[in-house]
Amino acid sequence: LFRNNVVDDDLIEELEEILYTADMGVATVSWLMDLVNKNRSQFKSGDDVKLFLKEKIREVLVQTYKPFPELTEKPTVFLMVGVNGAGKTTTIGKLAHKFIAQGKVPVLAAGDTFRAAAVEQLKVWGERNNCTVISDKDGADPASVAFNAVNSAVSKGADVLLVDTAGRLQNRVNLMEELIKINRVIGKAKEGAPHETIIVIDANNGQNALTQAKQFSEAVKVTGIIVTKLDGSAKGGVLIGIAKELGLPVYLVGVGEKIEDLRPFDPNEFVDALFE
Amino acid sequence: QLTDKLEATFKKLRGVGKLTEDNIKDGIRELKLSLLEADVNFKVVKELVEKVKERALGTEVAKSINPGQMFIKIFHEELVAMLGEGDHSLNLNVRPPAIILMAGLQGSGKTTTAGKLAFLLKNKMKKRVLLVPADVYRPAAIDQLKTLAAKIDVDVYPSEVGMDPVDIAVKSVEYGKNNVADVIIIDTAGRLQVDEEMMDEIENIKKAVEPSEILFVADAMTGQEAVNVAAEFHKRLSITGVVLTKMDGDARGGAALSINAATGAPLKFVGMGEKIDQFEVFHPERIAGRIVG
Ligand SMILES: Nc1nc2c(ncn2[C@@H]2O[C@H](COP(=O)(O)OP(=O)(O)OP(=O)(O)O)[C@@H](O)[C@H]2O)c(=O)[nH]1
Ligand SMILES: Nc1nc2c(ncn2[C@@H]2O[C@H](COP(=O)(O)OP(=O)(O)OP(=O)(O)O)[C@@H](O)[C@H]2O)c(=O)[nH]1
Ligand SMILES: [Mg+2]
Ligand SMILES: [Mg+2]
Repeated sequence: LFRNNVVDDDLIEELEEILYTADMGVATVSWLMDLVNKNRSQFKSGDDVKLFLKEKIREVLVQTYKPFPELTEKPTVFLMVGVNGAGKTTTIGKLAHKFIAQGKVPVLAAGDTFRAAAVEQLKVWGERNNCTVISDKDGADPASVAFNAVNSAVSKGADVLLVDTAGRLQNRVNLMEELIKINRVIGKAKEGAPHETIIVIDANNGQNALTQAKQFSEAVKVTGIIVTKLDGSAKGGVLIGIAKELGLPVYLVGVGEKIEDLRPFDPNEFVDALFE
Repeated sequence: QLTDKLEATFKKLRGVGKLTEDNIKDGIRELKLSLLEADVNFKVVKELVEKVKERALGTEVAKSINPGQMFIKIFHEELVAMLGEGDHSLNLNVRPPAIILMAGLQGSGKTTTAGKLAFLLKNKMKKRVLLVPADVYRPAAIDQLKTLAAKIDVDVYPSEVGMDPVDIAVKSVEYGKNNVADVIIIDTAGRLQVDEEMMDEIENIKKAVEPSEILFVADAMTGQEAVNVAAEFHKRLSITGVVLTKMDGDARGGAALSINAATGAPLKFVGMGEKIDQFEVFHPERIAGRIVG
């Protein structure tokens, strides 16, 4: 048990409460508290320790930081993946808006052929953005929708293709197999595609988000994260563990349900919010 | 595996005579970490561990008993007591139509659960159900519920975008009475507990139609904020039951304990998949076992 005048039981308790309730998880909190212990002689006040912790967390996030990718291919293909209800379809609607604002032409692929009114939902986002939505009838093979969408986007000369997929839990083997197939078929339609595979993570999730990131990364080549619902009270501390263990960058954050509610991820803002 | 860790920790307590503050210290720590890893809220963990400690201290350790197993037994009992308390059945004991109101954060599974509940009530309890889409905001939310209703051949109120959700709720009760519905299930938009306007809206729906059952629908993967979210929904609505969705995933589901601690509302149902029949009545021992890990 570490102790000096500053780092006493009360401070440890206070810090643990801040760190745990931000959803950082046992591994991240243990790592941080070990660092506090090793450096305990340098702290003159509780605020010193908090600044130290903020800096350590910031370092991790800055190390894995990558800005939202440039469109380097025509079309650059984005595959959107994640568990049920995370915000994939809504995020695609927001991304289309973002690309249009940059003068780019997006095409959307309604790759969720399973859930009730999933295609209709994406079509509304297509209308709001006045952009094409490639879809098929309910129950169609999602891989074939993706395949057709790539070919459509290529022939239209679109700048970017955003492929929506059905929500799936990472432990459901058959659903992960389906995702692997979608990914492979996209590659068949255009070599090198998908160029970005983004996992959409709900900020309300606890440690399961780390398992999600790990297992989705094992199935397909996840290149980045978009974290949603940060306009709520959840802090998303699990992103630190994900950064440390998987090195995945957080490209953007969702801060609401409207088309413009998508912002770049700012490690400094994020760290400050963790301690508010 | 917590059970293995605790057994190892407590191995040295064999024949120690009594459980003391000092000799259970490590076991308490293991328990705390395991609950935190299961996403149980930090403050809830503290309270629960304190309860277990109180019960465990001074307990006689009979020579034949493995102290670790006894410690686990006490803990397991506390969990099951917490989760098992209250009436876990649906409250339909009112003059028909009984009204069920769905509430929760965005994407938690309300619309899907409304469909599952309608399916269960129709097939298992032979009830005549009316599904009511009161989410006028999310693109195709009304379509989503209408599609589910059509699939299971259950009546659905003809909501349209642009209608007011409180108005939909009130009119749907009239519609339900005219169509001899036994149960009316009102699906609402996902909302943040910190969104004053939206919380006012759902409170107004409740005041307007006086549901006999207000179900808080929560995602099994929810982390630490489960306490604050549930507490606010409970403060506004006095929730009568909880549904934990996506339990077919591998989340430990500690949110169940957090929500229980914050609201005291009984956990009534568990969502076990995307399909309309993947819906189970809650079993406290199963949830407890899963949280323990
Ligand atoms: N407050 C808030 N809500 C969000 C955000 N992103 C998405 N949502 C909401 O979350 C809910 C689920 O969003 P969807 O886009 O349907 O999620 P999904 O991942 O496509 O869901 P499935 O396809 O069913 O797996 C909707 O009510 C969205 O409006 C966000 O950043 N903030
Ligand atoms: N695997 C699994 N998926 C579920 C379960 N319950 C709901 N879902 C899925 O979770 C996603 C979100 O479900 P919805 O019913 O749209 O959630 P919602 O709460 O109505 O969302 P909003 O209206 O946007 O707040 C969908 O993909 C559902 O199929 C469950 O028990 N298991
Ligand atoms: Mg979707
Ligand atoms: Mg809904």
